[in-house]
This record gives sequence, structure tokens and C-alpha cells, in this order.
Amino acid sequence: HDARRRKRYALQGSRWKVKNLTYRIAKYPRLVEVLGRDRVDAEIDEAFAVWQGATDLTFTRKSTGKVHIEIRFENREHGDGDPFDGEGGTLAHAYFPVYGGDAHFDDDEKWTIKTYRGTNLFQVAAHEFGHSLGLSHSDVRDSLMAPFYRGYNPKFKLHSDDVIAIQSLYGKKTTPPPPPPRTPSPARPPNKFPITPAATSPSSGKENSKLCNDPKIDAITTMSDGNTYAFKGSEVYRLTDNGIFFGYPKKIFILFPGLPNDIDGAFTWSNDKTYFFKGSHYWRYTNMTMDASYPKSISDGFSGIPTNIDTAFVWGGNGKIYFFKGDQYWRFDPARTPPVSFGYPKPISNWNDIPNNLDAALKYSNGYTYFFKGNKYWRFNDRSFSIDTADPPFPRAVGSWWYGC
Amino acid sequence: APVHTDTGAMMYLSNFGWLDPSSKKIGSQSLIDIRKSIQDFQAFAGLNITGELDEETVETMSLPRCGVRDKIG
Repeated sequence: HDARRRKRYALQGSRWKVKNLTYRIAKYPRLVEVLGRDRVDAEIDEAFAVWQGATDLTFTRKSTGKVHIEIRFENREHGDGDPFDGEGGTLAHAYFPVYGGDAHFDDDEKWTIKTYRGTNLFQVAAHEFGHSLGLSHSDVRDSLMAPFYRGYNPKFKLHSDDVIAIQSLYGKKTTPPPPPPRTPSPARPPNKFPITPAATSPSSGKENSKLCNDPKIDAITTMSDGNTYAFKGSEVYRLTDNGIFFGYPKKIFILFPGLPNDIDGAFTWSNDKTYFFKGSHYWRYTNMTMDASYPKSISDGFSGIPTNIDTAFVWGGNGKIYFFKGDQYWRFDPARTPPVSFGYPKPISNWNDIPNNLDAALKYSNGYTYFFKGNKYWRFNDRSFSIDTADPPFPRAVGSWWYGC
Repeated sequence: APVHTDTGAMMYLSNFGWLDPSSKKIGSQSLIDIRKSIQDFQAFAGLNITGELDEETVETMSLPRCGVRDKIG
């Protein structure tokens, strides 16, 4: 680093000669019982996915045997001559490829997942794996490879400095061109999607085979971290712009402790909280942590709304909350008294050809509202208040457009 | 040693690759070298380049961080 030089990334000088790398968590954090072993696995998966999203590298987690990158949570002196220093200070270190690529995390830190408290495991792990791949520290303060810890960021995305750095070692991502995106016709250019750190290529058969065989879902919502999650039975799928996020589906009880399976509906409100509905109750989550005093009865907070709904969503046209059930719908406006205006419920036929008995609905990050039923989906044109016209027309097959089938 | 002490700051600079590795121990570093090392670290961390262990520099040295050296010899 030369003080007079423009700020940017730095390479250590070694890199992996293979592109398909394996890793194993050889020693879990002491807090693993609190965090959940599967959630630690998911967090480490997502940290590797950051680098997989920018290159043709692939990362496969193994639970036994020899791997390229071994991960350990250790404290103080732990056998490599580079002792940790207790809580704070040094959080972790990793070895460059020429030295083996392993990553060690200081187990005296209060590691946490998807919360502002403690030390965010994803953020530190994604940084350390940059070293495991051959990156040194960057002097671009906002880059992932800057040496200073920057705290939990629910809307994390790689800095361009990090992308240039990793691609200078392993090349750009050259996976086959994604299927036509589900974004609207050129008439309304799609919003710039946040760079999903995940592999943006359609997933391998494994992740999406269930959804491809039976695309019916229970609910779908975009959460405050900017990611879209589809819920089906006991599992949850994180969606990318073209398929299923690497390493999903995951069990609902692991990612959303306290949330039951087979939910009816979900929506994320402007307070950045996500509301899940099932039967006569609802649950409120901040990111993936259930808020205290939940679940509650639907009548306690959503008076006028029926039980056993089909779906719930925030309509892009007016920012109000809509509940659909059977052939009727209710509009819920928290700013009004009563929140459900006189004259509701109304017939779903008002929504011009949107079918009854829906499975799910969502206002997507491109601003459009989407309705899902069985193996089909519809995109709604809020301005004309009708199903959007496009080629191919709606309804479309949800598997190939949303789940990477 | 806490980084707000000279020794602590020297340890920090040494741990993260900012002191000349050829020096056997911190005491042998000449004042000019140390000043230069502090300036290099300040430039890297986006701080005012004063060559002094000023408050902002010591504060940055106290931040939780990665244990890998900033400067790989």
C-alpha cells in the first residue's frame, strides 16, 4: 500500500488452481446451542456465496474428510502461533491459499446471526474467506476486504473493489446466460436489483427440484434484508433474480425459530417487520427473530380480518395491506379507524381476472405486484389495474420464471 | 498493551505489518521509521496523515478487526 496510490484492493500473490472448493466447520462456536448448528451452517454458506456470486468458484460444505478450507472457532493460543486476544480486538484470521486457506474465528467473541447485537458472523466470515481465496486487505474503507469490522448489514452487497479484486484472481462469472428475467416488459425498465451476493445462475437441480415438481407455495414475501423468501410446507426458499439461492431450501424452524410450518400468508410492512399468518394467529418478526409477545390472535391487531386467509400482501398501487380469502378480499389500512373500511370484503373479481383461492401474492422489488396460484403466476399492472400485458402473456409458468426450473 | 500507550501502538503497528520487519524489536526502531510507519497506517486507514499517535489514529487502532496483517511482506 503506497500512501500516494489510489485506494484499492490488494492481492497476496497466491490463489487456488481449482475452482470447485470444499469446506468444513471442524470446530463450532461455543454458542452453537444458542445460535443453532444449522443456522451457523447457513451463515457460513452465505458467506461463501458472496464470492460464488462474483466468480465461477463453487463452494461445497462437507461434514467429514479432507477439505480445501477448514473453519474453526478457537480462543487464545490455538496452535498456529497467532493467539486470539479475548472479546474485541482481533475477531478472526485466515490463511492465504499458499498457506492452506483455513479460517479461524475468535470464540471469545459474541457471534450472532442476522441481528445488530454482538459480532455478525456472516460479515466477518465473508471477509476471512476473501483471504482464504488470496485477497489481502483493501484500503477502500467501505469494501468487505477493509480490515475493520463494520457491523451487521441486512442489505449487504459486495463493493465493486471486492468484485474487481476477486475477478482479477478467478475471472468473471461466466455461467450460462440466465433465463429471461421475470422483470416487466421494456415499457417499464426493471428496477436495478440489489446485487444478490448469491449465485445468480439457476440453481442446481437439488435446490429447486421440489418446487419444479410441485410449484404451489404457501406464501412469499420480500423481507427487510431485501431478499425474497417463498414458504412451502416445512421449508423456506430464498429466491435470487433467476432461481433458488445456493444452499436453500432450509427448514422454517431453523431460519425462523418459533414460526410454524404450512403458513397461510406473509407480508413485510413499512416498519421493516414481517407478519406471518396461520389459522387464527399471526407472528411478527424482525429479520429472522420473532418479536416478544407473539403469536397473537388475528383479531388482536388486525380486527376485521378473517382467520385462515389465503394470502396477504402490500399492494404497490397504494401501499395498503390486502388480505385475500376464497373469492373475497379485505383492505387493511392501519392509519384509518376502523382499519377495514365499511363495504369490505369485496369480490376478488374486482381485480380483473385475478383468480379466487390464491396461494400467495407479493409486491416485488421491481415495484410490480405478483399473484401466485398452483403452477401459474400473474403480474399486475397497478396503473391500468389489470393483469399486465406482455409476451409471453400471463399467466406464466411459475417454475421456469421464479424457481430456475 | 492498550493501543493508547506508545508500546501498545508499536505492538499494533508491528502485528499488522506497518513496522519494518527487519528490526528485531520495537525499541530498535528509529523515531523516523516509526513516524513513517504511523503515516503509512494513517494513509491506509483513510486518516489525516500526521505521523503522530493522535486521538483519531489511536481510536482506529482500537476498532475490532481482522487479525491478518495489512501489509504482507
